[in-house]
Amino acid sequence: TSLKEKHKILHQLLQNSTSPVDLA
Amino acid sequence: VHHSAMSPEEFISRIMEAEPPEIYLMEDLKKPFTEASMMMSLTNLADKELVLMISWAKKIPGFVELSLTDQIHLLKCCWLEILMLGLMWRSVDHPGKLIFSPDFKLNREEGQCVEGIMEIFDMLLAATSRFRELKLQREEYVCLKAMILLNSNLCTSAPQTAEELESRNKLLRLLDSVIDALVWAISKMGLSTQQQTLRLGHLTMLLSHIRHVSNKGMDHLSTMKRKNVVLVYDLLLEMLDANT
Repeated sequence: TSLKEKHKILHQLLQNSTSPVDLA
Repeated sequence: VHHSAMSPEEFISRIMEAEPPEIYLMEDLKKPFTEASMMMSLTNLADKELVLMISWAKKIPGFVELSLTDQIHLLKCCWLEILMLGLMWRSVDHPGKLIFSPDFKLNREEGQCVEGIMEIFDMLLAATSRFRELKLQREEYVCLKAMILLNSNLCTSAPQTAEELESRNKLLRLLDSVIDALVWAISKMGLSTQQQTLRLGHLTMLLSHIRHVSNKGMDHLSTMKRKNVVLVYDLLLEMLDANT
């Protein structure tokens, strides 16, 4: 399993610019 | 402005701005706690904080310039240490209490309802007392938190490719900036040169205690998950699986 697949949410949060306050 | 061109004062100002907002658990706490209800509240709060932690890391000058692999590795190595240092900072003016959030505060004795957690609470309270004795300043706290993040994976990764080597060099330069910032924060306190050196030593030595409590906490959470005391999901599950 690749690092990106193993850490899908973390990877997405690191890459996207969506406000984490909304996601929280 | 690139972090290498920033003064320590500017660098600290940027990491102070990166600080996450205060987070609330927003649950009706039914006391007395049961083992399951306390673990559920703790993990719910951790999951919320983790999302904000990613955003915080991205605001540390230079962090997003590291390779994505390094960013993931660093965060998965240090997340519980970062949560614990934040907890200590919130609790520093409340001896004997752990202020997980403004609406979720626990006394040491309340840890009795969760098997094995009292030992961790005691270690957290002891490290918090040490920060209290040292009169930890906010500027120092934000530097220590950035140091934990950037130092978390330094001794376990051997760069293989040119890209990995470049990212590692960037990481080392970034750590230099954070250390410079911490030294500058200490220098503002009106201490003698020797006292400044001692303070730097005492503060950084506390980081090894935080790593130790974090490892204990990780083992505890893994056990609670394995025994089905608590359901771990979302980002927390991803981070926990990375450590087991």
